[in-house]
Amino acid sequence: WVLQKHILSFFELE
Amino acid sequence: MLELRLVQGSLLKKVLEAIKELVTDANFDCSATGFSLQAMDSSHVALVALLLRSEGFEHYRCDRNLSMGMNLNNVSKMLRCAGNDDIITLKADDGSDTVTFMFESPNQDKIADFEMKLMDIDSEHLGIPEAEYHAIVKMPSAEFARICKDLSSIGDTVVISVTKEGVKFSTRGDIGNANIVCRQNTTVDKPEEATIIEMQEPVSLTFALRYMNSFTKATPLSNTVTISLSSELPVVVEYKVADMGYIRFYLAPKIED
Repeated sequence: WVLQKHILSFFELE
Repeated sequence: MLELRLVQGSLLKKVLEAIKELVTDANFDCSATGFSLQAMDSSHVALVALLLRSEGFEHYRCDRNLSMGMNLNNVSKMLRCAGNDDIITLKADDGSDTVTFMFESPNQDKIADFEMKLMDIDSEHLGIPEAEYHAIVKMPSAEFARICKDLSSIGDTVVISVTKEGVKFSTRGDIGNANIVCRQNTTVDKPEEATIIEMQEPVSLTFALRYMNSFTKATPLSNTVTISLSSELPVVVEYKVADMGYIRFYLAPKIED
């Protein structure tokens, strides 16, 4: 099972 | 008051063609540093960051920081009306809800202006820290585009693995599987034809090919592409925009769960 990660799980909102 | 004059107007045309598939609406930010954009795709899986530094424009006037919301498909429609050799000038007055694109032919015998409505866009700005990458691959952009296109006819995802042997692009699908290995190659006639692999440690990550193929719309901007990989981070696929800036595409990996 492969999960597509979210970009927001790597970078924080400014 | 905003006035940006770009002699090599074709660069702006190519920039729009590179990002309009990925992002529908975006804010273009104008500051003393330059003309920039940061936007996520609608699924929040990919992010595009554009910078065109102020020094790259023949004339750059930006009295105060300005954020202009635009529909990229509409910008593309406007810019397609500019000739490839045209000089493009962007103009906007303070507080105005429009932006004007002025196109001048190289010998000044044709001058056109296209005014476009701006839009209010709520956008989230992400902080992207400087990072150390496990591997950085620089290769011909056309080769990378070819690989992404070829693999997407076999599978939906690509595994990019960097080892001391080289960089391997792999996919598998219902009809079979495919592996393409590119080795470091610096013995070429032109520097832009080289494949250069800087590896701190081996890395292997899985990505959706649909997004990779979308990034390759930037291929006309640069002969080379740089792919930066780290097991902890989204991949960065970077195309230089002449000597004035870059388009960076960030793509979150797929993780085995």
